[in-house]
Amino acid sequence: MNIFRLAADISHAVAIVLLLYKIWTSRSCAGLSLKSQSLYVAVFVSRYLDIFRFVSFYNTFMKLFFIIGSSATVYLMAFKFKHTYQKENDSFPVLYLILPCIAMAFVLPYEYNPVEILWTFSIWQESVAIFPQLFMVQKTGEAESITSHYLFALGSYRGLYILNWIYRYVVEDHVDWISIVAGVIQTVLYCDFFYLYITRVIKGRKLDLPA
Amino acid sequence: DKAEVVKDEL
Repeated sequence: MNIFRLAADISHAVAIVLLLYKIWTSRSCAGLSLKSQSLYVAVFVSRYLDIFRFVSFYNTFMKLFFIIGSSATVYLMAFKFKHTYQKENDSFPVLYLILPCIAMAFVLPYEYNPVEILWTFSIWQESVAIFPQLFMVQKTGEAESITSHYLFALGSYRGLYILNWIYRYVVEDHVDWISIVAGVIQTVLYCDFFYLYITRVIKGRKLDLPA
Repeated sequence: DKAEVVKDEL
């Protein structure tokens, strides 16, 4: 564990809590993509099949937290506050995201066994899972400020992991190419959003996109 | 030989 990875995991956990807080307090999931949230559940479940292999208490706790937190989000959106879900705006064709990730999982896993193939799928799927949400923000031209904070925390997390990978390469000689390449792609996808967040939301304005 | 990647990250 190093400071970058800890900061990244905290940022990731904060993102999930922020989203649950927003949905629960506003009793609404307006502006949120159920497709993105469902992809995250798929990501966590397929990645954490090794949850019973003990690495550390921290590791197990965080895995459980991510699976439960993302599942709770999907439950609230798909059932409890379903009447507030704006299905018509959540129209990104997700098969275009899922199929290439399945292909990557079979073409380039570290090893050919079900756990490794699912792990590889989860890494690639996570890198593009935010697409339907960003598409929704783009389509409606706006995002509530708490949704913006959520996206910022979620985007920062993989960016901080890049610092962690650099640190681990230098200090521990540890390299995980699949995570690194997918993580860089994931972070780059947020760049446009980061720019808008810093130039607008931090200055107290709403995230309204130019027409 | 290929070094095994230890999956200790989240």
